[in-house]
Amino acid sequence: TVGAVALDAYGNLAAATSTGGMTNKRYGRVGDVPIIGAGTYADNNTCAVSATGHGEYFIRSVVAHDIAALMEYKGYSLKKAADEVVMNKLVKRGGEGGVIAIDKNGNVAMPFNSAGMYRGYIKKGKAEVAIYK
Amino acid sequence: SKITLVIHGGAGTITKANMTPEKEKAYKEVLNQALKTGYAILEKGGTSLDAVEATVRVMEDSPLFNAGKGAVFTNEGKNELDAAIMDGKTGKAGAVASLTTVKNPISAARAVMEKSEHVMLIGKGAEQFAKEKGLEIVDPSYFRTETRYQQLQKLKEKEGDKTKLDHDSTGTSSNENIFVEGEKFG
Repeated sequence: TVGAVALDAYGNLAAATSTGGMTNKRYGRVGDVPIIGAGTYADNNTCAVSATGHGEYFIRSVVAHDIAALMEYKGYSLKKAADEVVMNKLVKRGGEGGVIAIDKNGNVAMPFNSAGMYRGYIKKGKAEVAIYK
Repeated sequence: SKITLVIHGGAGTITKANMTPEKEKAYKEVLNQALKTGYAILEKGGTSLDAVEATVRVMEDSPLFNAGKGAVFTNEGKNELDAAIMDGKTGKAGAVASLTTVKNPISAARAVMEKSEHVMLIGKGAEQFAKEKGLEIVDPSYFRTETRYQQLQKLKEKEGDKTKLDHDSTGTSSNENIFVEGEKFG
């Protein structure tokens, strides 16, 4: 799965995710990517999120929207909301994976509870990419 | 300016132990290329929607990642692709599922968002819609990579072993055991 989230010069957020799903899937299985709010979500008032991992768990936890909801209704920061969902709630439910997220102020969060996640960000022209914890 | 772009290329059992320096370099090159592509759009005053679409297309076009070319295989030996996009300004969203012929599924998702009154289209209908909207259509073999094909073969071998073991121990074979839910290459 691959994904991107961005904040543009006009203060608008967007999220995009694309995937080949899971190896050996059957029965027309669909994961979280195309389920808006599970694997992909964006709202200018809160954040933009793209997820990757074991999709069934991300659907059950409505991961991407849950991060935005914690920010909107509980006033959490992006980092606190993303950590709460990925490193706490998702772990308790057995879901493996991670998210990338950005808020309206350009703050970035990239939490994951798996061994690694291909990830990166670019801000003020400076790019950083990483793979492992 | 606060313009910022963040990307991921999948998560899972990625460790130093199962990565060669050459593979790591190749992954990082594509990740950097994706970042530069999207950021160039943002720097020129492009929208966040244009940036995320272009960024994801770079990774879809790379055989390294499980999206577009390089996607994993279904049990039937097909590459089936899903994608979604959402605009934070308007709350509009578009998604596609089970595509087999659209070269860049993320662009199909955007077309659903901007050129239809729907949110998600799937399968043949989604492919027909993408074609009508002028998106690039490819033969399903475009998405095939040997690495992903071998991953499927290995899983099927394990699946066969597991079914055989269950049959041996219970005297019956269970269809439930054929689906290997825990095997994820996201």
